[in-house]
Amino acid sequence: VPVFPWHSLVPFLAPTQSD
Amino acid sequence: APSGSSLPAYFIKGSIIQLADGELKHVEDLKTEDFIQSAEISSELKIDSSTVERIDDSHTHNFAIVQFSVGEHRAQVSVEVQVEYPFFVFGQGWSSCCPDRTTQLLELPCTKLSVGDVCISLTLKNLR
Repeated sequence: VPVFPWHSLVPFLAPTQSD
Repeated sequence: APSGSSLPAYFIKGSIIQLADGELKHVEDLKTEDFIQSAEISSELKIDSSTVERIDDSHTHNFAIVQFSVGEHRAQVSVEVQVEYPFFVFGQGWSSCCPDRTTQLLELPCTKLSVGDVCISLTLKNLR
């Protein structure tokens, strides 16, 4: 049975750094 | 197993998810605290609050563009997702643009994602 890491479930929304 | 969606298998009800402390839970049993505590343990990832600002599902069949305001700097980020894609809303749980479709395809209990909902998202702890 596969086990998935918790962070797979969360979208990775990385804002572009403006500075 | 349910079929008809190309979303990853970990969103299907009954999938086993490992938290950062090693605990195993079914995807449908996850709580807000599970994500927060896992991120606290993580050395690389942190939780950001992403507020839904706009949902546009009028253009492409079965897809929606969700616009978020991310983090304390309120950065604008748009993502295109299948309407059944579940986001985890703080204090509420799994929510999608089309909860009926999420429940049908993934058997994952789900509520309707709405403008103003605050979703859990991840960023890197150090953006360098």
